[in-house]
Amino acid sequence: FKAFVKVDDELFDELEEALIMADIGVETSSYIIKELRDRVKTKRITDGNLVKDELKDVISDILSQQDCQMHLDSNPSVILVIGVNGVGKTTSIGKLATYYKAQGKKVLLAAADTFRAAAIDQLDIWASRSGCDIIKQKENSDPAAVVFDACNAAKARGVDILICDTAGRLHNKKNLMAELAKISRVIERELPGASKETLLVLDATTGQNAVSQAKLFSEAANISGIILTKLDGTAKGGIVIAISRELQIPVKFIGVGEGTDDLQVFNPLDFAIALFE
Amino acid sequence: SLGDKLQGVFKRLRGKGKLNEKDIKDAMREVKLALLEADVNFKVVKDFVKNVSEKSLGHEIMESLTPAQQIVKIVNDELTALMGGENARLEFSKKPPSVFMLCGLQGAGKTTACGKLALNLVKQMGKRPLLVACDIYRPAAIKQLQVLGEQINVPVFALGSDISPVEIARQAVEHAKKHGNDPVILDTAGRLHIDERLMDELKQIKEAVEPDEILLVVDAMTGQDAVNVAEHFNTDLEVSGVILSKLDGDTRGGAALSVRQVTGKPIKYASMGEKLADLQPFYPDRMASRILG
Ligand SMILES: Nc1nc2c(ncn2[C@@H]2O[C@H](COP(=O)(O)OP(=O)(O)OP(=O)(O)O)[C@@H](O)[C@H]2O)c(=O)[nH]1
Ligand SMILES: Nc1nc2c(ncn2[C@@H]2O[C@H](COP(=O)(O)OP(=O)(O)OP(=O)(O)O)[C@@H](O)[C@H]2O)c(=O)[nH]1
Ligand SMILES: [Mg+2]
Ligand SMILES: [Mg+2]
Repeated sequence: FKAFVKVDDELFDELEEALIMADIGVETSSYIIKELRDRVKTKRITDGNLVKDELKDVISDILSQQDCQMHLDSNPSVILVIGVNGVGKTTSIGKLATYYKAQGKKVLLAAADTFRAAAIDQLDIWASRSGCDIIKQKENSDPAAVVFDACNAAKARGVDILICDTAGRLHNKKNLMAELAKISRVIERELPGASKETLLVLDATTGQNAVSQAKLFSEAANISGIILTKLDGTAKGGIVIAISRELQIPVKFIGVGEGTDDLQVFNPLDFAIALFE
Repeated sequence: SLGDKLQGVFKRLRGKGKLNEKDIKDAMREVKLALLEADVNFKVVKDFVKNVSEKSLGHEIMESLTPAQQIVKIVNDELTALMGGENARLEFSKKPPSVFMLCGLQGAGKTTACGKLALNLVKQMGKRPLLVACDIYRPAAIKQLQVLGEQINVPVFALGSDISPVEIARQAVEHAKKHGNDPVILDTAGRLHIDERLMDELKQIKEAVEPDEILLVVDAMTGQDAVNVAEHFNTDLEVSGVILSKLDGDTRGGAALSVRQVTGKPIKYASMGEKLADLQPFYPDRMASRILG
């Protein structure tokens, strides 16, 4: 039994505040509240609890506008994992490898972060944990060369899914964005016509800068989806709503911990409900 | 920029007539929006704007010919003052070795910051630090610290991943005393502020080796959640300072204000890149104008 809540300006202000605190951003929050007010009027909702439910639907509707499915239809298919430093790319790849291996897929990993200390070692451990092969070269070798090798190994070994790790890079570093564009082109050249999912990894604790990340990474590579990590913390990850709306990029997975099974397929309504928990 | 937006708010005045309370209210709305867009926490923004609003209702602003500029100056001065006035230094122990413990959320930049701090202390103060691998969980974390140590010729103390981090810290301090290393820099595993068991581990390390500095490493692009993180870490450990990382990005960095406001602790360093040389002292006035955009 929920106590009756009055539908007034104070309620809408409270809800707008909750959206901003969830990192949804001022502009998107105000758009959502305007949409909510319209629906409340049209549907003649008079109980504040039902207003909250309607709000969850508004948000879920925005997120469901995009195709949240993965499309890995060729053999091999490729998943390129990109994002700024420390967001959870390497760990997410370990989880994805486990996820697809459990579906009976033959998975190959490419250690294309040849720059950061012990990055190759880290991915190597995930390869053993998930029972997948890994293509790696010496530290400081050319990442594009590792990807080139990995694409050809994927073809030769009859691999179903090739997952490429890349070094963390800030989106405002032009040379690093250029390197990423080159890696992306290598994949398309070596595996022409293959299904390619380029997943941008975003940390749920990130604020409005995530929109800038999504914009600039989109210029370097064709982003097909987002992995939103660290949702097991207290951050809500609301920035994906603005990104979904402004850039039409869908969320495909969420990370909810540091273990091999802590990856979930993205569910817009569950995400909307969790925003208010 | 905030200056332009405020000019817009006041342009109806065009030099004729004085500001009234509504003008100040409209101006404060622009200040609030600017800070929220910069990722300053909502509640921190509310308090800050209330404070600035009171200062702006003074006579000089109401009669000023350049109210927009005056208000931007008040906001900038208030932000700078809140950020901590001047650069804060590291606390060293009267009885070496000093112990510095770095902590924070997953991926914030702790391990790299340990390397940077070590290099900085070697170069600036001729210190002989000891890096300590207390992250026994993350795959290849120990190796990562060892590779960094090798790059800067600083020894790394590690006991593998089967010994408790509390014990590793304890033995590291003993090792430092025996071999004349100072300071001891503890790299800890990234953890959630709501993970009781792991926050407890930090409390136990603190109790065992009594650090002279407990530095919270915070990612400069953190959003509204910065307040939760800083509050929990500070309540549990009594943090002594903050290192703000990834400031070489294009984030406005409002998390800096939120963390400072909620803990009252100084931001001691700014990490401005991935290389070990990329550690700089933190300048409150530069951060203030960066947040304002
Ligand atoms: N709590 C939590 N931690 C996570 C999650 N995903 C990754 N992490 C942790 O975040 C930290 C960084 O993860 P990495 O996989 O190394 O991140 P990365 O993007 O590859 O980092 P760089 O390669 O250095 O840019 C590690 O401590 C991970 O265990 C998640 O969903 N939840
Ligand atoms: N561009 C940039 N990258 C940084 C900075 N500080 C750290 N990094 C990068 O951020 C990523 C994460 O750094 P780590 O030092 O592994 O972070 P951590 O806090 O130790 O991570 P966990 O141990 O998993 O919690 C790495 O790719 C670093 O190179 C910085 O100031 N600027
Ligand atoms: Mg990585
Ligand atoms: Mg670390």
